[in-house]
Amino acid sequence: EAKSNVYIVYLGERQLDDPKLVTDSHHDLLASVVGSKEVASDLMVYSYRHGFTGFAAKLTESQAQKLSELPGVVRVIPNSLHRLQ
Amino acid sequence: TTRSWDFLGLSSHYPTNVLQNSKMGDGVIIGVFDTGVWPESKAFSDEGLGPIPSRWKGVCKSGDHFNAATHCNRKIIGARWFIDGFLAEYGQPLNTSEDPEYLSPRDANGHGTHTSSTASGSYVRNISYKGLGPGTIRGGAPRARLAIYKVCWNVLGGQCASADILKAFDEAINDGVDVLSLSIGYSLPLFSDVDERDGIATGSFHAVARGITVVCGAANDGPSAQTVQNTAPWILTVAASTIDRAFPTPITLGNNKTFLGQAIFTGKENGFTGLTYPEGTGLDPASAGSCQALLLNSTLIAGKVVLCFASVARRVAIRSAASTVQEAGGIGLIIAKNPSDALIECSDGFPCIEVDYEIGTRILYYIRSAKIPTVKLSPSKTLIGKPVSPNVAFFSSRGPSSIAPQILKPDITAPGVNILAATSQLDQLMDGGYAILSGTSMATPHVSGIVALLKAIHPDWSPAAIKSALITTARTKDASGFPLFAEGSPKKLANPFDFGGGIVNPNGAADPGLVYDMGTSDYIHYLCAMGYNNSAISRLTGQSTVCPMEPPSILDVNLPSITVSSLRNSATLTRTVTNVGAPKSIYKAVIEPPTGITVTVRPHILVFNSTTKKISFNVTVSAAHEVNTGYFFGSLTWTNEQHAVRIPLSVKTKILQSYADDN
Repeated sequence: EAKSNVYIVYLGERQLDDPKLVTDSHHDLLASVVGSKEVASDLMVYSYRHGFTGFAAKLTESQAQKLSELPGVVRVIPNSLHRLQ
Repeated sequence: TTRSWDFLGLSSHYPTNVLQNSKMGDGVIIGVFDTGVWPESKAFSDEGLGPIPSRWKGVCKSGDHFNAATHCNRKIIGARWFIDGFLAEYGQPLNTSEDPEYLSPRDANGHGTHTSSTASGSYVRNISYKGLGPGTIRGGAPRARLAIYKVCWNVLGGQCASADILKAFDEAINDGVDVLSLSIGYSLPLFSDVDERDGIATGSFHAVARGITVVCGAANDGPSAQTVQNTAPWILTVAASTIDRAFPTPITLGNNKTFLGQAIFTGKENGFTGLTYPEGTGLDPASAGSCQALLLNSTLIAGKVVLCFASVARRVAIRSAASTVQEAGGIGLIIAKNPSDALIECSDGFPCIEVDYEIGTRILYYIRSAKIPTVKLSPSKTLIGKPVSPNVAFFSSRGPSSIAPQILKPDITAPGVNILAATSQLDQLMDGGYAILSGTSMATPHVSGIVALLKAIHPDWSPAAIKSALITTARTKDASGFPLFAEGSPKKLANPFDFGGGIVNPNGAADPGLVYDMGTSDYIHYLCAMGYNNSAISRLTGQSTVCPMEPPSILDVNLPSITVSSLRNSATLTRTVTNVGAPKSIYKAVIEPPTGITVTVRPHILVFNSTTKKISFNVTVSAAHEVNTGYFFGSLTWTNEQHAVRIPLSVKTKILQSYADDN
């Protein structure tokens, strides 16, 4: 089984006003790659829906690649660590 | 902060400064992304504060040892945590057996409590660190409110995941914060401004687009060039300086000569004891006395003070030497080293006193010449004001930016060395809930607090206008009127790559006269000039963007600085200034050209009135040099009777292109 990591799927500036609709659209987008909304809900880490739009989800490398090819997806990039200064 | 605000001209004793004029930042909300908060600290008392601003939409969330009903108040108005992105990297569950941590906004590390109290802590009188640095601690905007976003976790000194940082940005933008303070960095090489792996660049773009000023640390990788982080032009990037305070620590030798080292030594004076230096033999005789690799014979060390020489400036050399000497039964350590500004206290009152190589060598010669060398180490004292002058800190990361050298970074400098502020009760280096810390992390909330004061006075100013006001009024000279220095090896005159505009001057920034303002269209100009593709820019900005076929010049981005990193013959660039002072104002240009560079400004005089509030001007820089040079520095200042609106000029001639001498 392929290893999953957290990826950030960045969709840019928010297009919808209702945060709930924004999150629903994230689940729909993820479901289109992972097969179902239920699975999408399990994999979703964060829905970014106020200041901008996108989501973080646990994905395999191939799922991340598929998402990056979908229309409206600006970039899919791996989660990474920062440190205190 | 018992001295830093006085150093910056924000003494609470004087009735006419920006602190009083802004009502101490009342009504402004500062969001802090960090390790959380220790809510019981007196620094977060809400005594005397009015109701929570009605526009606040955030939440205070209960969790492990954190009760929203009792721990949030009119000072800490929001507190939440984001850990899912971190756990995905680190693994679940969070192991708290080595480093304590709370699954809540409560701060185990202490860093977040320190930065929050520096930005907006309430007044707490009679605070010191074991008697050192006594005074009143407070934040820059003592009446501003705090929204705590815990995104960093107490693992390996503090780790923060970009997915969590982005979520905090997403929520903070919605919550209604005015200022965001991030004492967080990544590591080199940097990600691009449109790469969400950075997290901070992308999140801050959306925050700034909504009028929220985002203040970030420049990082602690100095004094090497090109180490500055958080370099996006919409971020306010903060370097660290010392203040006019020192902790001199007497070292009295058996021959009655006394030298002053620097330390945080609060233990007892032991009288005269033996003093030794581990002399070596063989091919590398100096190795035995090297602080990083002390070779000690316990029978010779017991009961004595040890002198060692460090070849690295980092604190690790001190820690390693101190533990070696303590294990061997030694009772003190004198470390000869290059200055690194930041002092650390060794454990249990064990004296670790830093001296420079010159004093170290004189002590060594005494040891070698005396039959029975002895020494007396006395506790550190606090010295403030003249003759101690501020320097850019050794560790503070330096420009130019490795992404875009034309965008001057860091922007501004603030106190970040030996700062005493509130901390977690679990912090092992605290005294009664207060600790002395150093880093650009400590400089950042100083600027965040000042931004809150400016926001209270000028609520309609954009983040770029606030940044411009800070840069153009910053101090480049010390209290005696002499240029500032930057610690390094050797110490040198500070330049814009060390300190940006200079050391922040809050009272000047409140009335800058002119500002170099920017909005989303200016950031699009920058993104097009950087060559980012249209769709990425359109998505980031929410505006359909088609960059011109001929990319715009990055030199024309309306920054309060001019940095020409690759001048062949001449270059002309444009800037626009907005009058924020008296409507009828006339400004004249005063040019201090960089060495070997001719600078002309057209028009040379700017006339503002009630209808003319913005004026553009051209700057032409021409080089006399016929070889690749390093950077030369100067300034352009617009002056009238009340104001001096100064921007730094940095120019490097590059006849041979794409040659690796960019620093």
